[in-house]
Amino acid sequence: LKEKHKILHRLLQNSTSPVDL
Amino acid sequence: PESADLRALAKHLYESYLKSFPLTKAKARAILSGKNSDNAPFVIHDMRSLMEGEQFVNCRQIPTQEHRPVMGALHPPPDEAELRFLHSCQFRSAEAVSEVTEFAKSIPGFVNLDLNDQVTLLKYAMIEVLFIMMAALMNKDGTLISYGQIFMTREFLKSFRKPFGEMMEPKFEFSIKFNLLELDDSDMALFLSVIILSGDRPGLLNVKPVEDIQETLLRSLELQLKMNHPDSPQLFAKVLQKMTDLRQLVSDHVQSIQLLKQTEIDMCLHPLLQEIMRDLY
Repeated sequence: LKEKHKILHRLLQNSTSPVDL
Repeated sequence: PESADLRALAKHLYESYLKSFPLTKAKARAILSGKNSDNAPFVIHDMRSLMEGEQFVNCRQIPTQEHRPVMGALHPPPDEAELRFLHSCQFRSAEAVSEVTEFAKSIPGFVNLDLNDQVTLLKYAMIEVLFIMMAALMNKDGTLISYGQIFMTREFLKSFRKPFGEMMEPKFEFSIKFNLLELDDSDMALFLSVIILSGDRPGLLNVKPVEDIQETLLRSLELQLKMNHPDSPQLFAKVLQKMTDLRQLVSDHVQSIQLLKQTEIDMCLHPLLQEIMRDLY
């Protein structure tokens, strides 16, 4: 599931730094 | 002592809600009711006003009238303006997904769940949460966009070419009914948390810890509504009922998006939204 949802996964793992959307 | 804990939970979630979301319901209602007269939104009600306002869509600060560039002969054809607007809606939605994710992480216990389950919970709750938050920005005549700086009329949205013109109407109908419950931001913070921590989402690996967190959130929501709305004893039941309507609204929306992919070959969905919608229902 994590593999299919890489961006969502990254958002979950990143604490405060803005994620490049 | 238990109710003190439940109140503390409500307070914590309200605070993180305020931190996570740039436009609260309170601010949106003030703008919609015209109480913010020095901060009236730019109104988009036809193709001309769309072309005038489109460069400010998703701007956090719209330049004042005298600083806006003059619209000249370099205008895009109306069709392109419509499509570009739909694209910027997608970018705002993707940004909202990251705001909801930050909020979810602040729900006590959420980050301790299995990472796969965190993904599942967010995937299935995301559009439901976005629609609930969108209701705060809507009234029967239209909706605020761009952090409350633009008001787009319902009639104009309806006039978009098929199938886009039909896609917003069910959201307006849902929002008008939902807004009758008159939840405020502190109620919303708890309601959104309850939606996110749903133990019946397909594919959850460990259901029990999710249900345990939701149980506490539900008790906190029940107490919150009793204290905040003493004149509406049935409010808790009515709010929970909305969760069923919401699932139907989302499943219809996902179906429309899937149809769009077949008919609108130029329409490419933002990768984050693709992740969320893939195999959703």
